[in-house]
Amino acid sequence: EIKRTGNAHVLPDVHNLIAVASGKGGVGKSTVAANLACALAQHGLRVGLLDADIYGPSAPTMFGLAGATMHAEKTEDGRILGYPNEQYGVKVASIGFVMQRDQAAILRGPMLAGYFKTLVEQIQWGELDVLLFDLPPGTGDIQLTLTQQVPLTGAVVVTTPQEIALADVRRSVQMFRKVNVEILGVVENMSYFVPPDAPEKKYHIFGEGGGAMVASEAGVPLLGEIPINIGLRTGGDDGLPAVLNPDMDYEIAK
Amino acid sequence: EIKRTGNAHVLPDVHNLIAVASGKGGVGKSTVAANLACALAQHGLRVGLLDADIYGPSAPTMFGLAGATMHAEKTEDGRILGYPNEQYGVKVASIGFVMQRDQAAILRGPMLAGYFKTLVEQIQWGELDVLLFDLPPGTGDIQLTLTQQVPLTGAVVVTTPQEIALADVRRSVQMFRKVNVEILGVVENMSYFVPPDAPEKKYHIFGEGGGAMVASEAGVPLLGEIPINIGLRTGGDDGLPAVLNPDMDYEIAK
Ligand SMILES: Nc1ncnc2c1ncn2[C@@H]1O[C@H](COP(=O)(O)OP(=O)(O)O)[C@@H](O)[C@H]1O
Ligand SMILES: Nc1ncnc2c1ncn2[C@@H]1O[C@H](COP(=O)(O)OP(=O)(O)O)[C@@H](O)[C@H]1O
Repeated sequence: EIKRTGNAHVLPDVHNLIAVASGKGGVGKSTVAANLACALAQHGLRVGLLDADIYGPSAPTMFGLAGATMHAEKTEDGRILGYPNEQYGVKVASIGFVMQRDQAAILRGPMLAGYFKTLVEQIQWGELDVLLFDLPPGTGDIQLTLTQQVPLTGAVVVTTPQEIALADVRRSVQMFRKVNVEILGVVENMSYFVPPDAPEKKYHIFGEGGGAMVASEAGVPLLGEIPINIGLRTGGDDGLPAVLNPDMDYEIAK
Repeated sequence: EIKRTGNAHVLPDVHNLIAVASGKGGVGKSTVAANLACALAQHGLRVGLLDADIYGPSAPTMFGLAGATMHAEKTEDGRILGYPNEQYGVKVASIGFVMQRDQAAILRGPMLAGYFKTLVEQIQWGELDVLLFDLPPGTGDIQLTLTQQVPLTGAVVVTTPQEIALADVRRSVQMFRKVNVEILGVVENMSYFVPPDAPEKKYHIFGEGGGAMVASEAGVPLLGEIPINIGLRTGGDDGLPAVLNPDMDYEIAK
């Protein structure tokens, strides 16, 4: 049993530290995290997002900041302070801001954990109501370093409806439980597809009801079901999260 | 520059060692690997599949072997030999056969690499024409251990059409190039969706032409474009790869 340390002195000016996780890649975790961050900022909260996927950072692209760099300063005693970029009212930090665009991070575990710890320790967020950690897939170095270093308020787990994804959600839930992190709920993404030109049709491409099932298995609320929506994908590729696009009638249940 | 070692003495009885990779998770890498393995076996080849995604093994489920275990023996000199399971004419090995179903592998890099090396060294495949390595997302420990231990014939990179996925494909290509592994080609998955009840319609939910673009950027062939097909998803969840289902008119260009 890993006793959750989560150093209480880390990130003292942040009131809520929330991991957005999913054991499986490609289920829409970064999309949900980016849209959630923007929605919270629109409600007037001070919000930050730390893109912890060092092998495949997507936050820069999703916030229209691809190619941007992060400003850093050296203090008198030699420490380096990093400053997040700000877009749509959200402060965003990502390894993507310190690497070339699409550059591969060919790193083994200890280096990976080292990069992540540096991001957590050096970024100067100022006072925030919420800091979201957009986690990579799996239950490895980043997840372990996060849960051991940061006093998380809780975790939101994103899934898609099919069995293959649910298995990874169960693994993720198991890990958070092991390190005593509260699971705030499950978000099911890509729940169904309604064609733009045939609104009466509904195709459950990836299955149905998986999110509700795994939420009830874990005894946590199902926070919402998000349809497959072409606007969500174009929003991610074009750097304008869908929730900010007035044409999108878009609701992520908080 | 990492000189590709790839120990020539590893897996001497296997004629072709092919990595099925993708920097990004959830693009359909395991689905493509499972269907490719079955298609090659149907053509009379002796085929193996090693599921190298230790954080989220899906091969057992995709081959209808969820809950199965792998037989192992101890030799006189204390070494352990593992024997793959066989289904649909494919020999399958996965960490999922040595763990509880849906059990989380909460491991840091060095342990992860260790588990993988054990799988590579201990499994007794016999003579094979092709061994596919179904890789996890990212460019980390498993990828590095594989390219340094195994004399790969080449790698097939799977992507979906959207920009977010293409960025990860570029990272994956960069990594393989760095370790001198030949890229055999790119497979684009989830290229478009044709509703079962409206075959004249075609929805490019995840965009269009991304696979062709990144293949031409990397100077490698585009091996095929696979539509979003509900049968592929049900095949994966139910343990019968779609290519074996006679109702599916299914073509993966080799
Ligand atoms: N509900 C949705 N409808 C359509 N496309 C989506 C949806 N959610 C995510 N996507 C797209 O799917 C891809 C994967 O999403 P991403 O957020 O990168 O997943 P993850 O962070 O889990 O790897 C992205 O290109 C994204 O735009
Ligand atoms: N062409 C497709 N059409 C419909 N569903 C698909 C297709 N390819 C993959 N899937 C489904 O998408 C999910 C992710 O695929 P998977 O092979 O696990 O991806 P990866 O190995 O890249 O994480 C699986 O549930 C699978 O059944």
